[in-house]
Amino acid sequence: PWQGRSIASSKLRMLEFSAFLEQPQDPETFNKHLFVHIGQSNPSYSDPYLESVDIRQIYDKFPEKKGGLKELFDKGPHNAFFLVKFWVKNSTLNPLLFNSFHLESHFYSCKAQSDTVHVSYILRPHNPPQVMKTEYARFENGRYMFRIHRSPLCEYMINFIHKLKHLPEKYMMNSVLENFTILQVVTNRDTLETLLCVAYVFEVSTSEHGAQHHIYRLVKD
Amino acid sequence: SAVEQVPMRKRQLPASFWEEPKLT
Repeated sequence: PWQGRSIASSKLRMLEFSAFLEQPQDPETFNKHLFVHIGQSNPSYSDPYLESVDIRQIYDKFPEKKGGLKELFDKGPHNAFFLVKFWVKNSTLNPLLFNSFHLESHFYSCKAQSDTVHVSYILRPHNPPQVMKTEYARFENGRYMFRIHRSPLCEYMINFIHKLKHLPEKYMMNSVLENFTILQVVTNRDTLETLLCVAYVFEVSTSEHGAQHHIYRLVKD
Repeated sequence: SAVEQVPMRKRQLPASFWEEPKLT
């Protein structure tokens, strides 16, 4: 039931994704601020399918000489492509330490095989745009899991967040964020097949309830 | 040369793209 209703292709399913800032309050407790968060969901067949977005509307936001969104989508498989609009929660924490920014992401393989995957993050605008990580599957509870646990955010992202926080008005932050995108591409290391591709765009949250998001399937009608 | 992009607001995107979800 999760196919078409959550971030999942026929090969790989995303369970969780978050980026957060963590600061010690005292030696035993930490304040944790989630900038963005996709929590676990358990969709059923009665849930509606995700809304779709025509991928041609956002191609230009994810350009690349080689391996950009258009080229990746043309290669397929088309059921592996998603768009996430994040409403980012502004932080009241005052980060001083660079090692307090983290990213977590959990996936599991829908196939009963132990693949090794490459996870790349293509940041725009940034030169060079790619941050690449290799992840190895672990067998847990009958599934092959990929757990990216407390991975430090790259220096570019941390500096970007610092600069954004110093803008005095929300519309200024949104204006900067309109030109900032991240493309997360998970590929099978051996076959180079695209397992999952998630295009992220951002806006500042106006909610008091924390980071929010919408997920869309990317299609070409 | 820099290519001027179409603002997101002028693109064909679902209405929900501009509506921040409310906490349920």
